[in-house]
Amino acid sequence: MNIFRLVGDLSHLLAIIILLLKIWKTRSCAGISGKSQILFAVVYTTRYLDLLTTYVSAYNTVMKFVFIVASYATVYLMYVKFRATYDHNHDTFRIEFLLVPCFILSLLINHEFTVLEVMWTFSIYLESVAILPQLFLVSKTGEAESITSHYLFALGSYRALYLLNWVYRYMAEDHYELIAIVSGVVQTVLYCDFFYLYITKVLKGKKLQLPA
Amino acid sequence: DLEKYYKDEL
Repeated sequence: MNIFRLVGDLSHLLAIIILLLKIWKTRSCAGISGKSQILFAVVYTTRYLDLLTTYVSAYNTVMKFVFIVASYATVYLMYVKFRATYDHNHDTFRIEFLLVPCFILSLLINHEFTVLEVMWTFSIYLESVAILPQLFLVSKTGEAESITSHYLFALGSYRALYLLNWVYRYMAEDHYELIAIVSGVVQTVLYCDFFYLYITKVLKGKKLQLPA
Repeated sequence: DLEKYYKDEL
């Protein structure tokens, strides 16, 4: 464990908590893409299949449980409890266009052709594009509540910090994992224009408005 | 082993 990965995990946890609190407190999931939340639930499910078979550390096991439970709780809140506030008119990204290519790619490019390894690789590829429906929704509505932009900033920062973690691990352990690194770069690049808007607008107290 | 492919990560 290193500081980059620890802060990255905490940023990831913060993002998930911000989102759950926003939906629970405002009793509304306006401005949030349910499709992205479904993709995140798929990402954690396919990545943490080894949760019950491989013990890494208490921290690792607890965090995996928290991520899985929180992602399903968010999907439940959006599609069941507060479904009347779900913005299905704008949340129209075709996630099958993300699921199928990622699955095919995980069959073609992986470290080992086993179920666990292909599922892990699929979750890595899927996570890199899972935020697209959310960014698509923000671009369609042209704005985002400040709490939603804080959520996106924390979520985007987590994988950016993981990139630093992988640089550190390369220097400290002299090995690297290209599938995770390339996917992590793609994932972080997708947030770049949002990061720019967040830093230039939201941090100055303005609302996140996308140029129409 | 776990560290090989970052399997010790979340």
